[in-house]
Order: sequence, then structure tokens, then C-alpha cells
Amino acid sequence: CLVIIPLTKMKTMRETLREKNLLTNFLLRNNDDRSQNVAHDPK
Amino acid sequence: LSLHPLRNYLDLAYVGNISIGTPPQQFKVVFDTGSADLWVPSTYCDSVPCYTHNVFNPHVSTTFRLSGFPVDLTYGSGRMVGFLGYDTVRIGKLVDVVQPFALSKAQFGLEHAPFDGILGLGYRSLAIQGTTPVFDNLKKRGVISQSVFAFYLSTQKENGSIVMLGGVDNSYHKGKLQWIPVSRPHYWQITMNRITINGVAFGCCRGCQAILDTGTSFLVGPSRVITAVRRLIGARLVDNEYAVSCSYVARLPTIIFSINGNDYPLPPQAYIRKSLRGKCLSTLAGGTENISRSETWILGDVFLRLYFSVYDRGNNRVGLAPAV
Repeated sequence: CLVIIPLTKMKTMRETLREKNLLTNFLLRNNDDRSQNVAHDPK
Repeated sequence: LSLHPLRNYLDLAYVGNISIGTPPQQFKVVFDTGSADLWVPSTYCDSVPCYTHNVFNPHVSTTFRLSGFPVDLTYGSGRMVGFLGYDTVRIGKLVDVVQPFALSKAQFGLEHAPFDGILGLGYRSLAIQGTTPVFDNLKKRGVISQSVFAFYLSTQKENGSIVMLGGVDNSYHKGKLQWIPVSRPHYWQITMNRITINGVAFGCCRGCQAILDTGTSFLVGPSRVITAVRRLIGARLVDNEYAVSCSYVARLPTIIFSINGNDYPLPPQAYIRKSLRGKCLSTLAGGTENISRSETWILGDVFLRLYFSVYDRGNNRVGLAPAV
């Protein structure tokens, strides 16, 4: 009954944005701290 | 309309394959313990991310049923607006029929995401009101025998990470699983006793809450404590990211999380990661002060790569043990 699903470790969005030189702009718009929020649950 | 916890998928890395519909349509999703909804892009979406990812076409699925209930999931680095439907979801050999899921009509900020959608494994109270999350549906339909799932996240290799559904393969951890009661069945939330660095308490002085979250890559805590830790490890803001000198990493202190009578050390090699360009970046982030009034930490992949984690819905408890 145990089902094992493989997970693949992908290149992160951060690395992709960095490669495209888009990361600094992105982080300016979402500073790292705030963007990591798991906010209060509206329920 | 349902608004949801803000999330940041900037650093998400672990994705798995599922299919939705008959005949099956394939998607890469994040198996995410920090949320409880399943959503994928759809043919109704004309946002940029939907042209760079797989999209679900309900018209070619003989088992699709429309609900139409509007959905709005907002993230720290993106947003998905869509509507609800029902269809057959296949995860490995598990067949999950009449599963509610959201089809996106618009997506913002996810064009470079290494995944198509998200499969949430949190508790039902976290899901879109009135919907049944995937794991609850699998359980309800008797598709899985044990109400448990587990994660093994590899550190270096691209492959080798797995999520287990319906049981636990104990060969993926060392020693005994240490069970910790869930303090509030919503997120996978537990009570943490203390956090110490070099024997000094750093936050969590009177106990605090910790959320085990495979959908967050970083270690996230109250901003003021994270600022103090960054100062302690000498992290500097470079191009809007906190970096340390790579030659210094080995001498940085270990962060110890004390949970339910056991210590879970997090060495600097775990909370400092090297970017593809060779910079050594901190994976500590602040911002949890607005999750709840009590102090809360998010133990993301940084922590979950070191510790094999089991999520036991049957007994509302989490099991942790050092990963192999």
C-alpha cells in the first residue's frame, strides 16, 4: 500500500531569475523577508 | 472568493508528477505541506506562465465536472485566480476520483516557476472552503490504508527525493522516529521548546510554534530574531540577498532546535547555500510575525533535507528522524 512518488530537485525560480538578471528587480519588488511570509489564515 | 496564505515559491525545488483527467493530462506539481489545495494552469488562462507550463483542458476529459466556484490564491511571489472543478487525479498508482481542484484563469509572477501547479497536503481547514484536499479524498475513498505520508528530500542530487503516501519506508532515516503531537491541525504545526546557538537562546525563549512546510525552502522566523542571527553569522546584504564569505562557512555556529525533548541541530552547511555563481547565501528569512500572535517559525526544506519527516493524519502527529 505504500506508494512512493519520486521528486525531482529542479533549478529554482531564484536561480532562473538570477541567470536572466531579473532577480535584483524581483527582490526589490518582493523583499526577501516579506516574500517569505506565510500570512495569517483569513479563515 | 477565497484568499490564501501568502507563499513564496522563489526557492522551491522539489516537484513530482501527477495526472488529471481521462485520458490523463500530465503536470509537475509541488507536494506542499503548507497548503491544502490542488491547482494547475488551464486552457482558460492567457497569462504568460500558462504559455510556459502544462495546461489542463477540461473539454477533452470525460471525467471532468465543473463546479465554477471562484478561487483566488495569492502568494508572496505570485497569484493564481481561477475556478473549481472535479476530476480524476492519478498520483503514481493511486487513483483519486472526483477530486476537487482549481483551474487557473490567470497567473501572475509564476512564469519562471519550475512547476506547473501545487498539490497541498495540509489539513482540510486550510483548503478552499467546502473542498476536500487530495489526501483526505484518498483516505475517504479507502485508496490508502494508512493515513500517513512522508518526505525524504535529498541534499545534493537532482533525483533521489521522494514523497511516500499511505505508509513509511524506514530505510530513509537513521535511528528511531521521534513523534511530536500536532499542536493545531491546520498547518503541520508543532510546539518547539527552544532555539539555541552556541548555547545561547535565540528566539523561542518561552516556547513557540513551528510549521513543517515542504512548500517553503528557507528557514523562516520572526524578523527581529532573524536579523540578530544574520548579525551573529556576519551575513551582509549583497544585491538584496544576505551573503557570507564562503571561506567562513565552516566556522559558523550550528543552530539547535529543541522539540519535544529532542535536539535537532542545523549546521551552517545546511542554512548557507552556494549559488550557481559561487556566492554563499543565507537561507534564513524573517516575516513570520504576522502569521499569529504567538512566535512561529517555518521549518522549510533547509530543515527537511536533514530530517526525514512523517505526517500522521491518523494520530495527528509528526515523526522526525535524521535522514540517511
